Amino acid sequence: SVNPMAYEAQFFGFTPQTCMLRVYIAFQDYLFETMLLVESVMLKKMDGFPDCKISPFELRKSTEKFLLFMKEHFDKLFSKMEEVLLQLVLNIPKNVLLPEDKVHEQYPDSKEQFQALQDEIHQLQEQYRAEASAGQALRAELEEQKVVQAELEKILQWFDGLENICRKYGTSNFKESFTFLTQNSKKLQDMLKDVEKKSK
Amino acid sequence: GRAQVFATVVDTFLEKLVAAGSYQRFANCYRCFYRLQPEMTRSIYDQFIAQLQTSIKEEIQEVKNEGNLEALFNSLDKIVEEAKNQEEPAWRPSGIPEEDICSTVVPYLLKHKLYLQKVLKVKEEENRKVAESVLAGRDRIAELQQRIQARKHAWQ
Amino acid sequence: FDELIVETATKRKQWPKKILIHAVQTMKAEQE
Repeated sequence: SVNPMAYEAQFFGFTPQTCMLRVYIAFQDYLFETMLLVESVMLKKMDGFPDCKISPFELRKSTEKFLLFMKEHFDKLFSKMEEVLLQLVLNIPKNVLLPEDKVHEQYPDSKEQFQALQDEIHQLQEQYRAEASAGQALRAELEEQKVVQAELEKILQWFDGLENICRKYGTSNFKESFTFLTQNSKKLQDMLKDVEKKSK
Repeated sequence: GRAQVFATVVDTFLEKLVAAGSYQRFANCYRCFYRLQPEMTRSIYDQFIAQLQTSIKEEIQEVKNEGNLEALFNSLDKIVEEAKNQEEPAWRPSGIPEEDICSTVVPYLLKHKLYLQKVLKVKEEENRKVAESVLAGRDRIAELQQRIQARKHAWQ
Repeated sequence: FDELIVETATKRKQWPKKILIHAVQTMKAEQE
């Protein structure tokens, strides 16, 4: 199973294996290039010796022989280097948390906490909406009360006005004067009847 | 630190590679040329090794620059140093992003919750005061109605 | 596969901050 070293990739911005592959390919290219360089230098040198018996083919065989040997060692040494670098340098120890992930240390059971918080917030929002509309209703009633109070006070003033009129025209106690008035008008009616009877 | 280890490991690799490709080995492989020109062979070998080392060192430097490795190694050393008392394996991405994101948002949700609790309290206090005035207003209206009723009965 | 790993790891590194910006904006808007 391949260890994707994703956490290392999160830190470095590349996967360690890619980094090593990049280095391997570059090193290998250099090995080949320098080998070809060696061979071309030798060929050039051989041009300088007319009686030289070495054919380019022979030289190529020598190159391949040396390269084969070098390549074997190169691969062995490189895989050792890769192992060491992947373990000691390009890796993030298990107990290490990257700075951007610190928050996971503070809130380990975040999924449950998140859900609970969302529920709580939802409930608070509901409560706030309820309070807000209750507040509106209360203020609306306050306004209404002002109007009603003004009306009721007007009625009371009206009664006061009534009483003031009574007081003004000598009828301090309305009930008595009303009784008095009723008696008076009754007396007047009797007198009227009397007069009518006499006049007949 | 990591940078040091990295440099040491690469140098060791290079040393061992050069040791493996010894001059004896080289002369042995190029025996035909060696017999003709032993000094030439030696100088070509020395150039070969020098060129190989230079190329590999340049390559390593390039990889370091490209990946900004020096800085990354130093910063990783610091992060590891800070976690040295941490015994337990640390958190790692679960592979379920919508779950992992929770931790990032939770601290802000907590703040948001506190804010909502605060404004709710303010609102409740505000409403309590208004409710008091409403109740007082209701009492006042009841009292006015009573007085009106009394006056009305008196008149009646 | 390698690109996928790097892409995923990059998202894991960068996206929480991006998402957080939007989450905080939402909360602030609601508070306002």
